[in-house]
Amino acid sequence: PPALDIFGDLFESTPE
Amino acid sequence: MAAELEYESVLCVKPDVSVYRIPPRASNRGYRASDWKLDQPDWTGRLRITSKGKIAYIKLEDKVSGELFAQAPVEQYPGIAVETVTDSSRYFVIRIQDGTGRSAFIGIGFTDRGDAFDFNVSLQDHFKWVKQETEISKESQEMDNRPKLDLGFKEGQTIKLSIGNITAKKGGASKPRASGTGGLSLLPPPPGGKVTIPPPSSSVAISNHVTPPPIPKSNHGGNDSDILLDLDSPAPVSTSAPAPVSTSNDLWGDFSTASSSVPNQAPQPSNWVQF
Repeated sequence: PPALDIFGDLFESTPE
Repeated sequence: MAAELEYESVLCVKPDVSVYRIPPRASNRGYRASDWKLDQPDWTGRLRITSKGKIAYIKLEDKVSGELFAQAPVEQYPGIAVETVTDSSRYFVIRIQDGTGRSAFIGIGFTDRGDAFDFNVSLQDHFKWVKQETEISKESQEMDNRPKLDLGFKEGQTIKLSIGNITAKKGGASKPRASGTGGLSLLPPPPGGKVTIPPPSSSVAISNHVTPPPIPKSNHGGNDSDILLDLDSPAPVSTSAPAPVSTSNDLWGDFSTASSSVPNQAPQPSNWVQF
């Protein structure tokens, strides 16, 4: 999704 | 119902929402919107909340094309997927997912306080409904797990019913009534009246239809079946009328005296003396 272009560096593996 | 077959319903639409990159949360306190660059949103667009089954989805979409920018699945509220900030009611932190198991926390803000209120209430209402659904399905599951009371007959099982002497009355309903009794034959006999045993000729006349009712032994001997049997007992028009009841010491003697003065009710006294 386009959010990755802006916030891509914020994404991390979702903790269980 | 399987999740993929469920409808998606729209809970809330807000055409104007701002999205912010936010600094990581300090572990000892919640998010504060005053830490964000509130006058420089990183993205603006439309926000919709939809639900599919028990899960709500916060969707950020392009204002014009409606293209999905990001979405945050919410399984409980309040919860980790949506948090309010500590210093304002207009800002929230949501956890968006990229669909491959990775997620990011971003800030969203509404210029209108009412929009923020609607956003909050929409989520609360949805999860209130989820809670009720969960309780209802839990209750019905508990009901299903209880041993069932099986009152049905087993294979080949029979029972025998004994209901008084009802078989003796079979077919009696279609029997023509003796004329002359009128509506009076529906009245029950007075309780505890003097009893006279019917003469043999009278009992022969009715033996084709009903078993003669038991004769009460005392004032308390009468029962309901006597009253019911009165409905079908024929007035013995064709038989010789028994001797009139003695009226000297009979509380109800006046009735037989009075009715005998009406010509077409002459057989009536004989109807009473059967009891």
